[in-house]
Amino acid sequence: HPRLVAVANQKGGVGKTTTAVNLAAGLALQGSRVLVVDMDPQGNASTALDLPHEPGTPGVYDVLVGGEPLDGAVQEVPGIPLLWGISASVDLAGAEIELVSQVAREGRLRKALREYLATHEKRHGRLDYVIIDCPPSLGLLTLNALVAADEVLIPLQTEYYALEGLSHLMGTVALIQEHLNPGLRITGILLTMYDGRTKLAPQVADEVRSHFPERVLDTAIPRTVRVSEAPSYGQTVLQYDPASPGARAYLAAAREFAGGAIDL
Amino acid sequence: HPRLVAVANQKGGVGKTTTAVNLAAGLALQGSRVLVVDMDPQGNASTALDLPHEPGTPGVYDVLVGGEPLDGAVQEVPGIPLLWGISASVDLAGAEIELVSQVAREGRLRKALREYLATHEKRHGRLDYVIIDCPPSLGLLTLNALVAADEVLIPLQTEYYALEGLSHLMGTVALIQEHLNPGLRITGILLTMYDGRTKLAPQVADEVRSHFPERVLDTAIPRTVRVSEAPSYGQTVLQYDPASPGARAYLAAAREFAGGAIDL
Ligand SMILES: Nc1ncnc2c1ncn2[C@@H]1O[C@H](COP(=O)(O)OP(=O)(O)OP(=O)(O)O)[C@@H](O)[C@H]1O
Ligand SMILES: Nc1ncnc2c1ncn2[C@@H]1O[C@H](COP(=O)(O)OP(=O)(O)OP(=O)(O)O)[C@@H](O)[C@H]1O
Ligand SMILES: [Mg+2]
Ligand SMILES: [Mg+2]
Repeated sequence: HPRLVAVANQKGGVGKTTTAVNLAAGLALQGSRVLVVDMDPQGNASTALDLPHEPGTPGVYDVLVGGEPLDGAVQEVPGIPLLWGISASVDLAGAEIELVSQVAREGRLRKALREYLATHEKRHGRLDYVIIDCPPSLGLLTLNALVAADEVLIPLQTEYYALEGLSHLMGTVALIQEHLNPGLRITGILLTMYDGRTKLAPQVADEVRSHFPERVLDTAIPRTVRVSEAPSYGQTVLQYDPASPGARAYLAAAREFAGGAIDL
Repeated sequence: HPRLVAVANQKGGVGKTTTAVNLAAGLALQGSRVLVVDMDPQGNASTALDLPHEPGTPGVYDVLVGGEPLDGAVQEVPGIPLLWGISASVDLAGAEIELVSQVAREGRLRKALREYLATHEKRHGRLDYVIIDCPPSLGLLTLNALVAADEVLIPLQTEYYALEGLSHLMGTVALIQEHLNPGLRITGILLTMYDGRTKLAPQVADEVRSHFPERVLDTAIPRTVRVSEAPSYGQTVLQYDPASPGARAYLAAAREFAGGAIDL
């Protein structure tokens, strides 16, 4: 049974997409078989993985709203063996409103994923990870991801607003555990865009580590411009500049994350 | 009639809140009378302006979903005369789903604002600006802001994903102009977190200026840590460190923005 991981945080711009694609690439480069699901209508993960996602491309929208099987939307990621992806197009922007009045609206991704995992080993062999990139909100797209997943990985930008939003996110996860997905666990908080030269980043890091000592990964991702340049080439930073501090940090985070689904 | 300005961009973390509060403070310090409306359930603008916003505080939720008059939610901003604010509490997170089935769901803020502006001059005299901070999505909260406003100011982080999302945002504005608010105009694109030492930022800036030559403000906001430290003290950067490059840039942006509602 693969590890099903939602990368979520309703605060915008904290590194969800950057973490989802670079962690997935890191895991695939270390031999794991990984599927990335892009649940964000912006389609940033699709861009970073060089997956076509113009309107009409079979993707997450067709699965959630159209009830199509996941199989029709899975694509290989160019340049990274063992990594596959399901893209998001801008059609997905309307899904939240379209889903509100549907039956079992929060469970659509879980159902599609379960069906897919039960039958599609011939396409890529058994999967080890499914990594779901979430949009910056706690609406029905993120709820679908939190219901489908067993684990939540929280990228946390080392800034004040991001820290302020953490308790709200924790509260939402608790609600999901209570009503929709009792098995959901927060198995990692990854510090992102960490700049040790500032006063703020170490302060935020200390605060988070003291509140959640066993969930914060030891690896912190430094703020480095090579990470933010990579998507403009349709690449992860691991392909764009494998020896850079950003690539090495994501490889280390992948190794640490693989090492233990911490059971909290 | 005050200028009604929605600060919007569905891309997360691009500097919407930072722009809304610092521009509003800059305008107020230069003598304009300004009201900030926090439409983001994260309540980051409320935090930056030091407005109480724990659940139950009268705020935007009561206006949108409860139909309460705006007057009951207006607060003075401590430390900045001529600046008032309407806070957002976490109750607002549920508003998008609650509003979907309501009548005239997109027009609730416009109606409340019109009623308020018609009668409440005794509280603060005539207002010159209403600045609305939007969440990172194009759901019903942002739609309410775009329907209530006459102008859209787009903060644009000088990064690749932010550039990619711009055409999607422009498309949404065009839809609003067509169906809900024909008078809506994009009157400014403000480049934020600009770091001239990187290759990426100047490339993004050149690209945007070539596509929208008369909408991009001449003033760009530099990436500086003082800007991101200010909210942890419940202050705008103009109060926290008035002589810093970030404060001076926001004062210049306020002066430039005040200078001309460009009629495009
Ligand atoms: N370690 C890093 N160093 C430098 N830049 C980074 C780093 N991580 C992410 N970025 C950049 O910061 C911006 C925000 O990151 P990203 O888009 O991954 O966040 P997000 O949480 O997915 O945003 P959204 O809320 O819009 O989905 C992007 O332009 C990205 O390239
Ligand atoms: N010029 C700047 N220099 C340095 N840091 C900045 C600057 N502008 C904003 N920031 C920081 O970057 C982060 C993102 O900014 P902000 O929260 O204002 O963006 P936003 O678009 O409102 O985010 P969201 O999409 O979550 O609403 C914040 O931590 C903020 O303090
Ligand atoms: Mg993202
Ligand atoms: Mg904001």
